[in-house]
Amino acid sequence: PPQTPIRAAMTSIQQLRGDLISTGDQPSTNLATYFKNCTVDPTQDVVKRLETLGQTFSQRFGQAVGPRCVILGKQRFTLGVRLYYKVMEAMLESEEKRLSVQNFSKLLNDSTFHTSLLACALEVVMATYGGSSFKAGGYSHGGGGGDTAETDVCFPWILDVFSLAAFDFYKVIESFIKADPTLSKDIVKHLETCENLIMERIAWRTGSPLFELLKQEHEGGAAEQVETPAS
Amino acid sequence: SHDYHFGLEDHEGISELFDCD
Repeated sequence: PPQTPIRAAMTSIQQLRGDLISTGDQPSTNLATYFKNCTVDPTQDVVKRLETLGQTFSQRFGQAVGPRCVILGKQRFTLGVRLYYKVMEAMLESEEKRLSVQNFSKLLNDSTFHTSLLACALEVVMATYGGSSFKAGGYSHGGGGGDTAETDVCFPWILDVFSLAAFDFYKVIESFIKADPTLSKDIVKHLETCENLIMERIAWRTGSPLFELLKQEHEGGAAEQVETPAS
Repeated sequence: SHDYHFGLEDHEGISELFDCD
């Protein structure tokens, strides 16, 4: 049968759910071992953070889409958590191979890392359900939005929900794509569009941590860099 | 597969991006 937007969306949703069916709502044995190998075991903080962010997410999803859809928000959050654990494990395996270390205590106790990774997983889930549209309000990229309630929860909505700096979200995108080779072409394209939006606009808004980093880089680098203006 | 351009070098990963190698 000919491919229609509805059929394509249904296929993507089925594929995502299928990929995550074997992934539990808890860290796998392998991921739990990475947690245990840390100087400071992050397990409790990870669980607590997911509880807090889960409540915030469901509440805000209900506000955006409608109070009757709170259950849908919870289902999407559950899928997002599964993807978060799956990708985290793959990232750590890849880092273990690259760095030959098994103790990722600093990274796994970094709240911003976890929030960014979870936000990226949820963005993938939301984009799979809602299609690759972007929130209205001046963004020229994306598939033109549409007028369904789904557009209210499209990027960069998740950044606002988790009070996450776009610059921190940006950091996980590439590693996320590398760590999950099962992501569809459309989802990769969606994440790439998020990346472009951040790079071109969102990261440059007032209050972005990027300005402080640039300042530090400029101050710290001035003595080291002796390149001429021409180079 | 997809056309995503990977910009990170082989010696860079998520640990460096969050300043904890």
